[in-house]
Amino acid sequence: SVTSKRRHHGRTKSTSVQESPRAASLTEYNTSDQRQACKKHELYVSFRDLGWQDWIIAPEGYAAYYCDGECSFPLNAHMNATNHAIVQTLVHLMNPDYIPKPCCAPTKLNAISVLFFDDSSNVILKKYRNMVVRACGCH
Amino acid sequence: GSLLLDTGDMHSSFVHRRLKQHEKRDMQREILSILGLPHRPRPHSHGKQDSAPLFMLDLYNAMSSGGSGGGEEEEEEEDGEGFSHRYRAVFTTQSPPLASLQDSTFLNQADMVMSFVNLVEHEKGFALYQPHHQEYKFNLSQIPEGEAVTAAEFRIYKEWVRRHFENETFQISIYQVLHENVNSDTDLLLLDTRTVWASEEGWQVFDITATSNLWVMSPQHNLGLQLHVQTIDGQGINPKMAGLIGQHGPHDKQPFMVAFFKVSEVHIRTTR
Repeated sequence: SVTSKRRHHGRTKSTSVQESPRAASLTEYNTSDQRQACKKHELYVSFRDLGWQDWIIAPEGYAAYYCDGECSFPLNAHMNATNHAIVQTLVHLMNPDYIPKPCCAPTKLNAISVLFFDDSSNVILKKYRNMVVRACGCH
Repeated sequence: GSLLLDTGDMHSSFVHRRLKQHEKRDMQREILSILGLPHRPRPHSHGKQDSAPLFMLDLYNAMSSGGSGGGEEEEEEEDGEGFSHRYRAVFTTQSPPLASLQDSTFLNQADMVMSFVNLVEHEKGFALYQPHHQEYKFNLSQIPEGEAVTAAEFRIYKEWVRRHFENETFQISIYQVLHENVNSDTDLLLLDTRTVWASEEGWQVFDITATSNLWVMSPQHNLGLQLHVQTIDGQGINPKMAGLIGQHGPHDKQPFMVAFFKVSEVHIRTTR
């Protein structure tokens, strides 16, 4: 669908980010955007509130975090956009009603260790990867 | 209560409310699936054997001490180096470390540790006039799929012997039970031995890695372990006389087994 759009917009135009009309529209897009930028929010998952304190020994819960906000350019200094996010933005600008903006999502995830009983009262200490959002970014 | 608590600055579109009962159940099911558990465990008590949970909690605390709350691991630890460091710290504080375990690379590779409670309730070896050995059995059937044993050890606590054998040296041997014969001697395989002074006090650690692997692969061969104690002149004695703690000893010094695992396959969540 991107190819067909290109044809609609004329042969001389391309999707290069260096193109001046597109760059202008990117700036416009950014300044008109009033929503909060993509960032990390804290969210605590409580094992205690799940009623699991009889089998999960530790932790009581964990700060899982989540990503939320709009992926608008330029991004915050600590965040980087993937090439896909840049392309997704360009395509979204060409067809805002049908093509969504890039997603604000985790770019780095951390592990947590969970200590729990099994049915036989044996104890398991296991490391679970990708449980905690360390950083958010645009995809 | 509310399962998910937003403790940060709330986004205007974030709706903060208590979860409905069915939403909470769904969330529980999803988290159990992430933890690789088919259902919520319902542990039942095996007497008051606190030693294994306490050992595991020490490991957990040692591993979590470098991270933030909830046992979160720092990014640089994800290669396993931090894991190894912290296991070693606990080994050295909990017991004289077993040389073979210390030197091997399994610690760098372990991503799960599991302790097993002793299922033998009748301690014939700890009665004064019974045979001079003690039996131990462990249920390894609940090890999650895809986990491979990299090391395993049997731990038993020894107290300082002040009477009878004050200046004695003991040889403690751990055997795997190969066959249980009703009318003749049980077939045993020697796994590990340690020589200890009567005055020694602390956890005695025995390497049972090969046997644990066998038990995981062939559960029908899991007939348990036997512990024998001899004086230096070869006389068998009751383990209790050598200061080894049995079922009637303190709850936090009960014998147990601990195994280290490496994930051998990627956990794939089934599509519903």
